Amino acid sequence: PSNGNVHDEL
Amino acid sequence: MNAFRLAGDMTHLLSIILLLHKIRAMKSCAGISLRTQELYVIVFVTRYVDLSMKYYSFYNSIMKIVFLGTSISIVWYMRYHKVVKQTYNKDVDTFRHIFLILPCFVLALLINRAFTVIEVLWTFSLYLEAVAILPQLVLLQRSRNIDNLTGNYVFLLGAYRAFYLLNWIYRFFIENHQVRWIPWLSGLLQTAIYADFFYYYIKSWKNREKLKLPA
Repeated sequence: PSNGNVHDEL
Repeated sequence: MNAFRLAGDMTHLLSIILLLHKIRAMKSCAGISLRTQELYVIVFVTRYVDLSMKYYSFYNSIMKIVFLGTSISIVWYMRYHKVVKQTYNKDVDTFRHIFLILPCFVLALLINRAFTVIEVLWTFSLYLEAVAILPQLVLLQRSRNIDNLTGNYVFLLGAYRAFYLLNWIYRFFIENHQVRWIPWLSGLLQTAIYADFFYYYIKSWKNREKLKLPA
């Protein structure tokens, strides 16, 4: 799995 | 950014534009729950505390500022605008904020990805957003007449998180992203809460009838 950063969502 | 994510953000944005249009052009907030709108302000403020600390993209920052600004202005209109505030259905909008805020906060303290201020607030905002529509749905159920704008507003708001579910599926399978149970499950709950509303909304649309929720 890669970066998977959900903080980049709104 | 994939198409589902963009569709989600755009339906979210459109729902807010629709509501602001109702408030500014029609000078009415009839059928709109101030409780739900205040919960959204709390959701955005707690989720976007990283706005000044972490930069993701121009799009991301602008959207955050728009969501913060519009949600605060909607609450301002409903509370203080001399014409708009008189159309507010105060007597039927009686859902208590604290019954949603407190459990969500406790849950965020217990279940989070990391016990830091930013992470706990971010988690709290996801839990609270999942249930923030409840006062609005209760108000709709108590309303005899639901105007088209209000019905469409709630529909777009529900569609927004449904698109996000597709976005998470896409990111997981196509973009190889990690499992993220907290946003996924709260997003799933958030969408599921609309199921009943979706059913009656689509039914009334197919039959070309006025939307009415059974009490």
